[in-house]
Amino acid sequence: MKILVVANQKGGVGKTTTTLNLAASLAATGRKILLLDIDSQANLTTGLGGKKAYEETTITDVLLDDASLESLIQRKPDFNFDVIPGSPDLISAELEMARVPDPTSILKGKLNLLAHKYDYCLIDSPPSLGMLSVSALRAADKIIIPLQCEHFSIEGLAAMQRTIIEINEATSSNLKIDGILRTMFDQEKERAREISEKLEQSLSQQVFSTIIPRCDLLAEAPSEGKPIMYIDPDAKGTLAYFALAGEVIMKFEDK
Amino acid sequence: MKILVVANQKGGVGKTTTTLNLAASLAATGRKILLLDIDSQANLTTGLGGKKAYEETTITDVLLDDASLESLIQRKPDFNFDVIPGSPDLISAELEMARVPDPTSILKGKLNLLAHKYDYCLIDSPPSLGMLSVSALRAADKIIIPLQCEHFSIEGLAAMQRTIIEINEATSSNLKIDGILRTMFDQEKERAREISEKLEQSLSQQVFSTIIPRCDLLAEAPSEGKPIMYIDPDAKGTLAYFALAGEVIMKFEDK
Ligand SMILES: Nc1ncnc2c1ncn2[C@@H]1O[C@H](COP(=O)(O)OP(=O)(O)OP(=O)(O)O)[C@@H](O)[C@H]1O
Ligand SMILES: Nc1ncnc2c1ncn2[C@@H]1O[C@H](COP(=O)(O)OP(=O)(O)OP(=O)(O)O)[C@@H](O)[C@H]1O
Ligand SMILES: [Mg+2]
Ligand SMILES: [Mg+2]
Repeated sequence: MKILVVANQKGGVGKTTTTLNLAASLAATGRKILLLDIDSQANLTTGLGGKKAYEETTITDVLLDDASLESLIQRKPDFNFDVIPGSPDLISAELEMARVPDPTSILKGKLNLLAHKYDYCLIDSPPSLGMLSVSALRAADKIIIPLQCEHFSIEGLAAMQRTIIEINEATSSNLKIDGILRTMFDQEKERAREISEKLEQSLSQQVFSTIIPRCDLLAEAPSEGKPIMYIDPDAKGTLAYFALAGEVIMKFEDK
Repeated sequence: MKILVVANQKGGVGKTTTTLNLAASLAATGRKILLLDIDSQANLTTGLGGKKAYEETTITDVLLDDASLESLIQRKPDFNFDVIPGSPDLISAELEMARVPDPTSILKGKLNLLAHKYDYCLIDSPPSLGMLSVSALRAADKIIIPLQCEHFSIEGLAAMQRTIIEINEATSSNLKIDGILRTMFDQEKERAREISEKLEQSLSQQVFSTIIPRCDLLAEAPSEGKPIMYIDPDAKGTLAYFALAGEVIMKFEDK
């Protein structure tokens, strides 16, 4: 199982939208896919028509106690993938995690127990660099950073790069940014084109050639609880996420 | 001094852009303005041409130790306001705050020491509901929630409302949402118009009549380190934030 973590401290750059629609596209190729929502907003969960987890056992119990990820799996047969829902109690989880030894190593261990069941696990993370995001990054096989071609977003990239270096030094890992994804891209905006070209020049190896265009249906799809491909198979957003799935397979499966 | 807190757990809704440009507009009326950046991304700080605080003493030392806010004030004479910069070490501040008694009450106490110097203090908060955001909300005289007229953003509003109720119950306060600000609004999008109308119908008292349109210059201004009014005084974004300043003065100063 390859663990793909979609992360960026910068808010509103398309992390949830990317996790959800890339997963749907990968599942459409017949790959076995698990989605994991570790954001207390639980947008990935509600964007698929689910309810935020308020039950007895949630993802927080997996991070803090002996609960298993397997017990939280919800099947989404319509979309050919499974989801482990997020929960508002993730807000307080970070504070409690500070009390256990090496808290940010726990998620990776629990995910390993599911390795035989799935081809990919995609993790949607919160807009922060706290213990939840670090837990996801430490579990990652591949790291995908969505960003907009705007000033604050590009600044956020430097913060992500610094954080990954710090994690590698502290835990002797070898994490790197595997894919930078340009989202909500508007070809008409000169500033966005300039920033996009600079990214290609300076980080050509890491930047996905697939660019996700601004597409209103991507913002509307969550209100219907479905990935965009199940609403309009020919929408710009659908085709862009199919292309991304293709590129992810080519790049991450060494085809 | 009135403390205006700009908050929303949802990322990328225009918190920083609103704090920065509303402050500039209020300052242009001759009011004495202080900006406080408690987001570890420190976009408010860098969006005004400043450097993220890495010095000896930062805002984290104010929240955790005896440092004063006054010692951190940076003057911005070009924009007629003062700024207390954000810092990347705010990331670890939340964990350390958990060790002191009633940590989220500290910011309000420290801000009170500056009350005689300013008419308004505007606080830009991170996209989360952790201790930093709760500290800001507990210090607030007025709470402004920027949001986009999109599905995930509206969901975020319910989370903010719940959080405010929880804070009121836990600390016997009487916080409420004073202003909901529609940002990056695109009149052409039918979905956005529908969501906007529903907001007006259900929360008419709280929704600002000023709507901030999508305006590319607002996204470009931070790369020049200036509020938009100092780049193009006639831009749609400039005029919208002037209108918002007027509405804030009318509504919050009981004119
Ligand atoms: N390509 C796109 N075109 C148009 N709208 C988009 C696109 N991608 C995402 N959106 C919308 O933009 C907003 C931000 O996207 P999303 O919520 O996925 O970002 P995020 O990084 O997960 O945010 P957060 O930091 O709050 O977790 C959402 O309302 C979403 O529906
Ligand atoms: N009215 C607007 N029109 C066009 N772009 C805008 C507008 N307001 C904000 N932006 C841009 O949208 C992006 C998100 O705005 P901003 O960073 O202010 O949101 P935020 O809520 O502070 O994000 P975060 O959750 O990461 O703190 C930024 O790149 C900003 O420049
Ligand atoms: Mg998200
Ligand atoms: Mg911000």
